[in-house]
Amino acid sequence: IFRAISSVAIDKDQAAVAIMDVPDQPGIAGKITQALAKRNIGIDMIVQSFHPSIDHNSIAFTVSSDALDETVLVLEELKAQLGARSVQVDADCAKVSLIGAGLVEQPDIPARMFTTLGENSINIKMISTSEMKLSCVVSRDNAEKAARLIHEAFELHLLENKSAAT
Amino acid sequence: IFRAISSVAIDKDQAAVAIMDVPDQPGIAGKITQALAKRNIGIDMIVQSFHPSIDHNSIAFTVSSDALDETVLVLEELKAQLGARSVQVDADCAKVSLIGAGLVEQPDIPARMFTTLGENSINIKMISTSEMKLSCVVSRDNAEKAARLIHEAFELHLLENKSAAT
Ligand SMILES: C[C@@H](O)[C@H](N)C(=O)O
Ligand SMILES: C[C@@H](O)[C@H](N)C(=O)O
Repeated sequence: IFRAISSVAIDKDQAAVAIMDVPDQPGIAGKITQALAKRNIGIDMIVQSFHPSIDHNSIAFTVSSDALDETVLVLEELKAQLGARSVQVDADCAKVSLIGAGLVEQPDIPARMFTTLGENSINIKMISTSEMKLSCVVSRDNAEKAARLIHEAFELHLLENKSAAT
Repeated sequence: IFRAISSVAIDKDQAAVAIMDVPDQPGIAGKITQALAKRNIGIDMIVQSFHPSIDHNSIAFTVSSDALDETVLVLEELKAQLGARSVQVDADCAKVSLIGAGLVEQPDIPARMFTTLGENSINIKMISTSEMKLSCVVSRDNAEKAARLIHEAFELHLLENKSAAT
């Protein structure tokens, strides 16, 4: 199981912003990301869940803290144009990621990562995963502790020592 | 810009399931993923947006179509245990992914991908991104068309011919 995992990364300087209840129709996601791209705003995570029974949806982004004000400006403009309900912000964010390969093939990998944080009272604000990276957003105060706990939970120090010795 | 991108992948055999309005407290994500891992259910994408002003949140997963029924069973059990509002399902899903490197450093990459789909009336049901992979969930009927359009929008055929010629 641990072969699949190579490291833990943290980015302590993030903010999360979401535009809530935009029309769930073709073209909306493009419009929103174009507006951010036009202002050269660097987006890190983009997260959108699904809502089959209703006709609106919400799109969340993480950006670096210094891009927050401008991002909010852009999304507020879009909110007016698109008739969205609101723009919400969480300025206290850090991204903690487990990096490796084939991470999705073993369901106990995300389970172990999330359980580790939960058992240590660290709340997970956002989640975005792919086979090479499992990312959680937590509060900035919890970031280093989260990274250390995950590192220990997956015994990454043993892997590092092993490869150092060979 | 196109250097960053290497290919487009599709997985036409997915279903999306989400457990709605679980308590937004430490331990919940772990509990949910543990329950799925225990039944050896292979999870592909895990997506959770953020809701700073309320005390509940929702977690969405994509699984292969043949795992849908069991996934719903597990989540329905959890819904009862956790006091969640509902379990929602969209059985008509396919994942279309743009694969490369440094994808998040250029905000016009996701913008181009989403705009391409939008201009062709393809609705984006879910989004999950990382620097190596931008994934969208669309309907199964739209999957191959979406992949082809993205391939063209990023002129990937030119890259392929170029590397074939060298
Ligand atoms: C909400 C947004 O993603 C919309 N479904 C779109 O395709 O653009
Ligand atoms: C909703 C769920 O992710 C919760 N915030 C947790 O940390 O487990």
